[in-house]
Amino acid sequence: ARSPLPPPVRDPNCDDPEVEQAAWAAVQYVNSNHRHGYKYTLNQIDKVRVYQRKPVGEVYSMEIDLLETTCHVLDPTPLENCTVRQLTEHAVEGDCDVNVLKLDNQFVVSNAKCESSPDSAEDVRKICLDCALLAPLNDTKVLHTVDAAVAAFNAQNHTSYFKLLEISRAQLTPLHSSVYVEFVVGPTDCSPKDAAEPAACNLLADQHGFCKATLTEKVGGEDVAASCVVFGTVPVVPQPQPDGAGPTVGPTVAAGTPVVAGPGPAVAVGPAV
Amino acid sequence: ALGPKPVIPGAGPAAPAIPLCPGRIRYFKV
Repeated sequence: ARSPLPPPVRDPNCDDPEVEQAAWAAVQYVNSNHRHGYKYTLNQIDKVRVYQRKPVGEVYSMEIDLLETTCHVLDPTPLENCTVRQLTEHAVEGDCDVNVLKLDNQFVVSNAKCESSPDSAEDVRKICLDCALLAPLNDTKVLHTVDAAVAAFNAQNHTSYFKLLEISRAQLTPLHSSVYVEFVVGPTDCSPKDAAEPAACNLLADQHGFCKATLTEKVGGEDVAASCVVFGTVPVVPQPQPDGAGPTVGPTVAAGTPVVAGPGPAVAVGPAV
Repeated sequence: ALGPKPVIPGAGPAAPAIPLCPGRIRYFKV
C-alpha cells in the first residue's frame, strides 16, 4: 500500500519556468511511450502542486492539457517542428495527470495517466460547416480507402513492396462524397513484382512511410490520390536484368531523408540519393 | 488624484498569493 502524500511544499504558478520544464518532461515521456497515432505537444498546464520526496528531491504533481500534432509518433521529425492539428481538421486533445520527480535539477517522470478525446462535432461545426469529421478507423469506407491507397502507392515504381502497418486517422466529408485517411506503411523484403503472397514478405526494421490519401466518389467510379513520405534506409531490391547487364543500383535513402512519393515516380528530397 | 486608499475596519492582513493557474493556453482550447 502506498503511504499517503505528505502535505504540499508549495503551489507554484502554472507558468513557472520549473513547472514548464516538468511539463515538457511529461510530454516527452508520453510521446515516447505510445507507438500508435500522433505526437502530442503541450497546450496548457492546468494544475500543479509540489511535494517533498524523501529522502531527497521534489515531486511535481500536475494536470496538463496536450494537443495532437500532425507528426506520427514513429516520424523522426523533432516535436518542435511538428504542427498542431487545427480545429478545422477535428483536433484531438489529451488530458494527463503526471508526477514528475525533480532530483539534482533533472526532471524524471514517475508516472503518467492520459486520456485523449476529439473535439465535439458541434464545436467543429461552429467554425466550419463543411469540415470533414473524424470517422471510426474500422468504418467500411475508411478501410476501402486505405486498401485502394496502399494499392495505388504500391503500383508506383518502388523498389520495395509496402505493407500497411496502421490506420492513424480518417475523416468523412459531411455528404460522405470523399474520405480522407492517414496511415503508416512499411517497406518489406519483397519487390512489388514478387509480392503475390504479401504474407510471406517481411517488414524491414525501423523504416516507415507516412501516407495521406483521399478517395472521391464520382459518377461511375472513384478517384484515389495518395502520397507518402518514407523515412529510413530503403534497400535495393535486385531487379531482373537483361543478359549481360550488371546489377541495378537503385536509390538508397539515408535515415531521416524523406522520400515523397506522389502520383508518379518516387522523388528523393535531399542530397542523399 | 483619488486620495489615499480607504482603510476598511476589521480587514485582516493580506491573503497569501494565489497561484496563477491554469497557465497560458499556447494554441487553443478544445
